[in-house]
Amino acid sequence: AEAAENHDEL
Amino acid sequence: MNVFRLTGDIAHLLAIILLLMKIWKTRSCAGVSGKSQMMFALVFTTRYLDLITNFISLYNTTMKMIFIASSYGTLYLMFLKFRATYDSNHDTFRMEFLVVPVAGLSFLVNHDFSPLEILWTFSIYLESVAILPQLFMISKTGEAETITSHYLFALGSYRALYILNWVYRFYFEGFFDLIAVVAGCVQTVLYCDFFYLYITKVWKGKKLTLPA
Repeated sequence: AEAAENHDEL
Repeated sequence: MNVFRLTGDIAHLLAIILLLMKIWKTRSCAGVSGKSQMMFALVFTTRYLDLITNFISLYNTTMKMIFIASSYGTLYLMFLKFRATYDSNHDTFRMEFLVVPVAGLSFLVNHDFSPLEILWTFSIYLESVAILPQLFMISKTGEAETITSHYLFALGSYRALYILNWVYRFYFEGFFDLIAVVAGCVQTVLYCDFFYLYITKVWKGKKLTLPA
């Protein structure tokens, strides 16, 4: 997984 | 979005509403750890800074705003409006024992060494242990009001449901966030003892009391 993913979870 | 995540989010929202209702209806925050609530407010604040930088969905933005607002609302009720009912004698867990190591770890183990990402990581780690002062308080007093135990059950269920969500996302979306998964598992494990007591006592109509 790439770094600093798009944090779409709460 | 999958069913596990949606029900997890709903459980989380329900937990927060239950706690606010308990405090509001009984005009008292007795038995509630102000330290856990302070840490939850810190968790939401440090995690949802991306509200400013990154739009994901209307659902995401709305929920984040509700979580931030309700966490500060809870603090307002506990430390200002119903301050006299705050049971600080039993809320003796030392927050620095959690916040300091968690801050250190978030600098060392993160996806990216950038301010927002470190704060996100900090919030994930802190959330995993933020309930400890509350559980410690219950172990000190040996009991919890039934509404407080419902709150804790909803709050614990939320992360357990998120684990199912991560399993689902791993298989069907190839998504895997090691930091969130490990911290989420730790968080869920911390509730296991409580879950056992809740199911064996509260589901049978009894008050949650600890074995002597």
